[in-house]
Amino acid sequence: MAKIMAVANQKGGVGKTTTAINLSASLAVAEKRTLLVDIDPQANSTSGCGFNKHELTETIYQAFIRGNTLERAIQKTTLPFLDVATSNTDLIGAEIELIDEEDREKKLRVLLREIEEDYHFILIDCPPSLGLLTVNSLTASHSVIIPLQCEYYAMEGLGQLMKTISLIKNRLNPTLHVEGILLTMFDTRNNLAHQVVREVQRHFGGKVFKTIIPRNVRLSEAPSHGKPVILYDIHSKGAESYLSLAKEVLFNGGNH
Amino acid sequence: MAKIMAVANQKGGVGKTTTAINLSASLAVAEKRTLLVDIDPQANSTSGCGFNKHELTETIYQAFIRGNTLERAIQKTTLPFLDVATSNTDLIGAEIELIDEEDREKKLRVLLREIEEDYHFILIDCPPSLGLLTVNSLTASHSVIIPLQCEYYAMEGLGQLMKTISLIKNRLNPTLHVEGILLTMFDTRNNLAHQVVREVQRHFGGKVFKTIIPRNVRLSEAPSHGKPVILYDIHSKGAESYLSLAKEVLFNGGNH
Ligand SMILES: Nc1ncnc2c1ncn2[C@@H]1O[C@H](COP(=O)(O)OP(=O)(O)OP(=O)(O)O)[C@@H](O)[C@H]1O
Ligand SMILES: Nc1ncnc2c1ncn2[C@@H]1O[C@H](COP(=O)(O)OP(=O)(O)OP(=O)(O)O)[C@@H](O)[C@H]1O
Ligand SMILES: [Mg+2]
Ligand SMILES: [Mg+2]
Repeated sequence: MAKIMAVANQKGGVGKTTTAINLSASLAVAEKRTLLVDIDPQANSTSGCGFNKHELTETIYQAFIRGNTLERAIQKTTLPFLDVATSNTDLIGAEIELIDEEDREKKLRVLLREIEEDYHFILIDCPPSLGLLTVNSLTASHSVIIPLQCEYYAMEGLGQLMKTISLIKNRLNPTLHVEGILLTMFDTRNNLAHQVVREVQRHFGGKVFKTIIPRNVRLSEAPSHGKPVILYDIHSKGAESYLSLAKEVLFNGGNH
Repeated sequence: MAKIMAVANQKGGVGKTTTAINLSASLAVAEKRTLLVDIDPQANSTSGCGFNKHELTETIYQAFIRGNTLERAIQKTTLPFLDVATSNTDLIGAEIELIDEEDREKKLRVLLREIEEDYHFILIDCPPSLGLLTVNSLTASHSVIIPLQCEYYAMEGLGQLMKTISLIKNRLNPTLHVEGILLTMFDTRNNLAHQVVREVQRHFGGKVFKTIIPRNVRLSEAPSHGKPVILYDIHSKGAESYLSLAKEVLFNGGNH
């Protein structure tokens, strides 16, 4: 039975895709069978793992809207234990196309049931919004990882995200809880970043991962080579921090 | 007759809000009457200008959905020539609430007609998506400013954004054109950033603003003080770069 985790935050550019790809790859290196589900129409997790979104004919869109099996959207990667359910821009129209459907929030949960026996972990990379695609992800997940950039605006949005999570917990998915808040792009030379870290640790205490992801240029270079950072530069601070996050997630087992 | 510019890019965290606030403030300092319209439910432009979104009773949501006048959502700022049409999280539901409305894409255009005589410039801060709120903004605007972070994923999304702009130009707003692509968060020490700048200037030539916004910590500190950067630290590289962008926009007049 796979542990399913959404990687979500409606604030843009906080490191959702970078976390989804590199945590998935780090779990795969620990020989945990891992599926990375890209449910963002931008399809950055898809291209960050080396797939050309313009050449893909079967993506999560077909499973979501055309009723195909999710299996047909799953591609193997060069890492033995890592698969990716790919996305492309077809998904842009999905939120409108699903509007009149019964149980439109539960579509992804039903799709993941078909394949969850095949994996230890399933991570879902969400778009920067609280729309139907993110609601589907939160409804399908056991827990949610919240990447939080060490910046002022990112802190501002946290309250709204917590409200949405408890709304979904009450109405659609009673198992949903916060797996952890992950501080990202931490620049030690920046006072504001230190302030944000102190503030978040004060407010959310045990809910904050001990691992903090530093700002590290290798993390932003890796996607242009279509590789997770552990395959692009295993010795970088970026790779080390995501390997340590994987250890923390494995150590927690699942109870936060 | 105001010049109306949308600040849009579906990629998250590329500097839309930072550009909307600081370009607006720089135009106001040049004594151009300027209205900043916040159409993002995150309401970062609202808080970045010092307003507490939780205390506001009249925002753009009431104008959009309840049929109030836009004027009631407009607040004066400490800068004499700068006003803000504020937003808050009520706007999250707007896309669903407008689904069955006739002319749902033209709502903002109709609202702006009421007040456009009062301003020289109107800038619209868009959310990180290509949904109905962004479509409304592109339909209401004469041109669009595209902030582009000097990163790989940001470049990837540009093609889709250009497609959406030409779709809206053909179907809803024949005057729409690209005011300019603005390179943001440029870090001179980072090779990838230099590559992105070269690539974008090669592909888009005259459509790229000569001004490049450097990565500058004062830009990310200013919002926590509720001020545009020119009021927070006028001598910073961040303030200088947005003042130079304003000069470029004024020099272009409007014909790009
Ligand atoms: N720790 C880091 N150090 C340096 N750069 C990073 C780091 N994490 C992410 N980045 C870069 O910052 C940008 C934003 O990150 P990313 O795309 O992962 O965020 P996101 O939350 O998925 O964005 P969106 O909201 O658009 O989905 C990307 O260009 C990425 O390469
Ligand atoms: N040139 C810059 N130098 C340093 N920090 C910057 C710069 N521009 C923006 N920032 C910071 O980077 C973060 C992202 O910028 P911003 O919020 O303006 O992007 P956005 O495109 O509006 O994001 P969203 O997609 O969530 O609306 C913010 O915390 C902001 O303060
Ligand atoms: Mg992403
Ligand atoms: Mg913004």
